[in-house]
Amino acid sequence: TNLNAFEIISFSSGFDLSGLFIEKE
Amino acid sequence: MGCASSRQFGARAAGHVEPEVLASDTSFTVNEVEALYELYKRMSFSIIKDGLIHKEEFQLALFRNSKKANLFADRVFDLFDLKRTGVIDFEEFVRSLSVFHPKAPTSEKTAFAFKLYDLRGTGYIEKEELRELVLALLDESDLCLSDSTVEAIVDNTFSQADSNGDGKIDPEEWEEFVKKNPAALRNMSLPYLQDITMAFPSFITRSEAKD
Repeated sequence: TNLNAFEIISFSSGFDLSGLFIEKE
Repeated sequence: MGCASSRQFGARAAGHVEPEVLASDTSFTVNEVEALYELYKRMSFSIIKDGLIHKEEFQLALFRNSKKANLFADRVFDLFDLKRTGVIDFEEFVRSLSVFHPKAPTSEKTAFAFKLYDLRGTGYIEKEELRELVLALLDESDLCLSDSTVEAIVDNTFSQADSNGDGKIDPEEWEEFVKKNPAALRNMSLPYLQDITMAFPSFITRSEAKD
């Protein structure tokens, strides 16, 4: 419970725009 | 050198702001703005084919699924839609993505993240909003945590960030918080943007060939 929610959010793939740059077939 | 590529770009992106203007206002170079147009074009013609990015096209590009609802994607789309038209044009796309450039000022990233997490636009990040974000994250990751664990994580975060103890995080408290916890801004930098001309070289190759 010492976890910091904003850091967890920031490291989550669901809260990240990287998908825009990954080549789609 | 930039003349041929700018003319070509202007013809292809009618109605859009010149790449030189966008480059001077953002963290991108002219070549990078032009490379971003490749990505923009792909997204904005993926479903509706009108040269504007609609929410389902944004979701498709992010998740390969135009129907996938996601709180983060919703919030980002709304923040990118600077003119509040319900779609994202090229200017909005470049100006907003610029915040995610690894070299963009931390102050821009800090302000954008605050707006992202201020789900109801009240000017504060409230406990209920943070709880909603954590629950969305768990749902997204297919993780299951007990209500009391979620509550403890939210309480712990608030005890660190809400320095005046009024139950909400204001922009100044947020600024202080991210200074102490820079990892909280990790998702505000996209390494892909550092090498955007490598990721989308086709436009640059064509325009340089013309030059």
